[in-house]
Amino acid sequence: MLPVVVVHGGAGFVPKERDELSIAGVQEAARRGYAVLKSGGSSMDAVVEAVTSLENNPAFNAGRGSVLNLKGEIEMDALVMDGSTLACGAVSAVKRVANPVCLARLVMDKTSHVCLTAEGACQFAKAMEIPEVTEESLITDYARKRWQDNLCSDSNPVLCQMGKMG
Amino acid sequence: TVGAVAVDVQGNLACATSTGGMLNKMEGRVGDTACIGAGGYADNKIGAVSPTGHGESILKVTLARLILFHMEQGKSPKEASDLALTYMQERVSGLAGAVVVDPKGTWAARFNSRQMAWAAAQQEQLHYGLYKGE
Repeated sequence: MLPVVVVHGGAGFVPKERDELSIAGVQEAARRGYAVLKSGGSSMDAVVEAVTSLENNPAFNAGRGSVLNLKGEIEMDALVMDGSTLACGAVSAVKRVANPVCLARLVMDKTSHVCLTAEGACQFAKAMEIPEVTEESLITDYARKRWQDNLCSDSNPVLCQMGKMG
Repeated sequence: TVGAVAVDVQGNLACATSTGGMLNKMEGRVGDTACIGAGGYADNKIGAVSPTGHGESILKVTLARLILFHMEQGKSPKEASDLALTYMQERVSGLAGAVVVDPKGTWAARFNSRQMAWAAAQQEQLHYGLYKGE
């Protein structure tokens, strides 16, 4: 079996000045994931390693660099799935966690549930001794500028979201 | 949104997806990423998928599982992705992309959005792209 890892950094518009950052980021993530596979690691280890790398890279909208919601806050979602057992884990609307993908893996490994959300997910992170980070540490200047530039004057939350990409 | 799929030397598949969501989303909004079958799926017998794009649209067509459905019918990862993305665009006008692998290690990175940064590593080679056709 020839091991392989494939990563993405999101579908949508990448401004020209961020092209190189995005390409370099996905290359680094693929290299990291592939290194895990080459050393005999599992596909689950590889995808978590690759996604953690992307979450830590402020060029991407996950982990550090996440976009801001209407209130100017960060809420993150993540999932993992193991194709050998169909085991899976997910978190949604989680805050103050640097790597939601690692928390999703813990949901899969340490609970009998599939998804934990919001405050419950944050409490689970604490129970798992995942270090809490400040929200400020996850917010980049670029994310804050985009948020300020895109605040809708009519503040209708449905209209605000029309045409936007996840 | 970011994501990854992989096949290891034992032939096991996995996927992971993570997102900060959508700019100016309502507080409490959850898109596809936390939903198994929409924001990701992996099954050793079929393949693994990590999608990205407009979360509500991805949820409506359960994009990850839809791609794997086409692979179950004998389509390649590339064909299956294109079929599912076209269906999604036609039915709910959503733009998206996905990275996909099958149990043999055949992979694809496909999207109908303007761009999607992607990279793949296999046999000591690194492939990557941002625009269509790369």
